Amino acid sequence: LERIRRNKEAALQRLAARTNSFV
Amino acid sequence: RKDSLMSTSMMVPRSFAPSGMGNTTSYGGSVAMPVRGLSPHESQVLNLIKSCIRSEGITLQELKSQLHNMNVATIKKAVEFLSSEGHIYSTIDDDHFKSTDAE
Repeated sequence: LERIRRNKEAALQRLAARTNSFV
Repeated sequence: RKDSLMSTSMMVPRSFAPSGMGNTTSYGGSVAMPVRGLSPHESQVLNLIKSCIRSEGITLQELKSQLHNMNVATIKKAVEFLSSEGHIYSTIDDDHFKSTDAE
């Protein structure tokens, strides 16, 4: 489903943003 | 003689065994791995979500039934936090969750 893919991408972006702010 | 009664009947600590966590299937580690920046509750929820192999993810109901040491509000809070941090995302609806780490 499109919804799942969008949610996952958004989550991955949030995670990446989090990770970058830690490093 | 006077001490023997006391020592046997005095406070036997209840088991510290994590009862809700021994029933993981394919996931190797049943002990919650502490993830940096997460509370024990949050990492417990995250590990459970990670352990679900279905493509649609785990439901809130399943989390509830497996995490006996947490109430619904705590689980929901953990789920919301994990979602906002990007560790998990909702799939087919707002009750199904999957981990971003699990591929």
